[in-house]
Amino acid sequence: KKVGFQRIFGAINENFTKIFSELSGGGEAELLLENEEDPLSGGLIIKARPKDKKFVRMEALSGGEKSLTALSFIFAIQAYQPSPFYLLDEVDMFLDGVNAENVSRAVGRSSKNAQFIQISLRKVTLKEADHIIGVTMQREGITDIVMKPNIGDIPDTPPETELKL
Amino acid sequence: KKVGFQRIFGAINENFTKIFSELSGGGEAELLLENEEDPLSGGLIIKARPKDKKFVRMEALSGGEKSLTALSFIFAIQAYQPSPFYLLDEVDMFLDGVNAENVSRAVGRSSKNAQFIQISLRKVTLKEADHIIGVTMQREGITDIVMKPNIGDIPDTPPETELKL
Amino acid sequence: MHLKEIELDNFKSFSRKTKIPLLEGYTAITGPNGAGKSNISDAILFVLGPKSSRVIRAGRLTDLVFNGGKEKRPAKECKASLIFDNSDRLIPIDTNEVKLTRLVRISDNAEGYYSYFYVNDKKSSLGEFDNLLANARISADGYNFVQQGDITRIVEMTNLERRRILDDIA
Amino acid sequence: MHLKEIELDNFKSFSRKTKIPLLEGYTAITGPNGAGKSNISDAILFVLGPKSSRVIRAGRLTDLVFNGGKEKRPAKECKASLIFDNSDRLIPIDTNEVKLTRLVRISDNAEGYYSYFYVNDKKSSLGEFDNLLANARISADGYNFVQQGDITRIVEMTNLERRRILDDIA
Ligand SMILES: Nc1ncnc2c1ncn2[C@@H]1O[C@H](COP(=O)(O)OP(=O)(O)OP(=O)(O)O)[C@@H](O)[C@H]1O
Ligand SMILES: Nc1ncnc2c1ncn2[C@@H]1O[C@H](COP(=O)(O)OP(=O)(O)OP(=O)(O)O)[C@@H](O)[C@H]1O
Ligand SMILES: [Mg+2]
Ligand SMILES: [Mg+2]
Repeated sequence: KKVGFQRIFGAINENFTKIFSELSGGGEAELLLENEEDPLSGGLIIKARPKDKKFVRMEALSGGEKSLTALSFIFAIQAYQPSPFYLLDEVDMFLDGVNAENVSRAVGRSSKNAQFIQISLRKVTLKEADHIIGVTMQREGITDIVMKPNIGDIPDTPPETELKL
Repeated sequence: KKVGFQRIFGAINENFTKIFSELSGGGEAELLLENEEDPLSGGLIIKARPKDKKFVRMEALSGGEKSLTALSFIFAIQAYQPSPFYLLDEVDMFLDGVNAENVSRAVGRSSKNAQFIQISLRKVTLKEADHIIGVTMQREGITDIVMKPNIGDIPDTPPETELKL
Repeated sequence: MHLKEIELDNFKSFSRKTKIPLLEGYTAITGPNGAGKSNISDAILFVLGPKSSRVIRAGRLTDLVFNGGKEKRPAKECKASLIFDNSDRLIPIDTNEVKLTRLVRISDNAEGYYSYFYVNDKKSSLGEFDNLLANARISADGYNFVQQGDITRIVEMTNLERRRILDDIA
Repeated sequence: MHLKEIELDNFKSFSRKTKIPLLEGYTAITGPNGAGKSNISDAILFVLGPKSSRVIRAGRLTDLVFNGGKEKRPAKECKASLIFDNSDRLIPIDTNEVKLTRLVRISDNAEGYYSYFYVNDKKSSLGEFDNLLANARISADGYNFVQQGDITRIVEMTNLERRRILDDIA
């Protein structure tokens, strides 16, 4: 049981380090066990160092940095147990434009091998997507949807103009 | 003590209803006491009905609607005990463009009587402000700031172009 | 395998029979606050997580039934179907398309509800349904579903809670 | 009364003596993730909340001292000053400008720290400092300071916790 845990921990740690480095444009992060000999008696520490900074306790990271670290952790778990499809609801909320774009580019790359559905309010995310679904609510409290597939093929209509964002 | 609580509750409730209606463009909300005869033995319920919808439990509201409701509650308390200055750190994170703009317009109106400092990543917020402070980090992990006062007086330079957002 | 279509019938803010087509690759869903985006995510979890403790924000399953919106009458039942392309037979059923449906009907005394499951429009027990999801690895308990607020939850977890995430995967 | 200037000296990511001018009205602070925006908010709370349990995200006060960034040596002390326009005498001190300063110095054995307070550059005790803030109603415990994450906290509170907010105001 402990061997199983070590194997999972090792694999997810490796994914985590690689993914965080990608999303943060060169930062470093790793997972540490509070108790290495007896992992199940201690917790799991997340240590992260954004590019060009010193390691600080996760609590001292900025709101956006914490969010990017947590998202890298989630993606690391996903890479360990791949699924044919993924649903992400507003994971780019705390991120600035550059970080949100790194995330949607990473999703774009992974979407070659699995189906990704990402709910987002951010233009940088919408512009990386292959297809867009616009969701609006009519005045009587009923939801309407409109779908724009293959937006990459439309040369000069940025999606956000169409949806009046 | 109980009379004091009732007076505060009444005043804040009145502020809350008015502010939520403003920020949500016509929705309704109110505060209710779980135990009206003995308020201190029960909790405080927040009931909200966004424009053109039915009342639902706060847990069933959308992420953005919950956020707008919580912010109206905070503003209601602020209106009860006014201060000469206010500091708001990323309160528009969960809001779509329209809601974020309603909030920054409300802040703009209140800023005639008090000093407001709002940290935000949103363009709609930046465009309502009188002054902008741009915060960047140099490669050695040290923060630099740049201040643009009175941006309303600059006819054709939108602030976000200057700060490369 | 990919999700081809979601059909919603009186599910939360989707009052009419609404078909949402989906394609392979990367789809972004967007729109104003409160429009119904997370409700679509709730519909997927509703079908794929019948035993899941995953919060669908509804206090009770009956809260998922269209409540009438501004002026209409509330509906009596809600239904959500997920249609999968199954050419790779990832779901252990011998059809190119697999439709998984869940229906919740408010009972006449408005106190309780009936919950039904269908596979390709044939009634199925909760047990068979759940097994199917587990075998195809598309159950709602996986980390492939990231809900609004999950990021904050992970940021604010204690180190012990975080380690237990790995325990559950083991 | 309004805040005219913030002066930071080796406070968190502000390694050089940095002066941040402020004007009346509506100021927006913006910039990339991790740039230092919330650190400015922390500096204000550091000065106005000496007795406050308000989380400044630092595990210990000594974490507020500039840690050297990428390649520099860590500093030994940090200082933050808030300069207020006091023409309306809202702060009970008879000067048109009031400067409130707090300094934290890491002690030589690096275990503890010294914490000093100054009003218009004259040393003040914690008690006098705290009294001044309370009289001018600019202490950090008020609801005029909304930190990153406060909105989520209020959304997720229980009804009892929410009612206690009103108790504290009473
Ligand atoms: N049973 C129901 N019947 C009708 N409408 C409902 C029902 N349950 C919830 N709603 C409505 O659905 C809306 C919430 O939708 P949803 O959470 O999908 O929004 P969203 O698009 O994700 O918004 P956000 O961007 O703010 O997260 C609420 O306004 C609520 O009134
Ligand atoms: N003592 C210190 N010395 C130097 N740098 C520090 C110190 N404490 C924290 N930092 C740095 O300050 C940064 C956090 O800054 P801050 O929280 O102000 O960011 P922010 O601009 O609010 O970002 P966000 O938009 O993500 O909320 C972290 O990257 C951290 O490395
Ligand atoms: Mg949502
Ligand atoms: Mg911040």
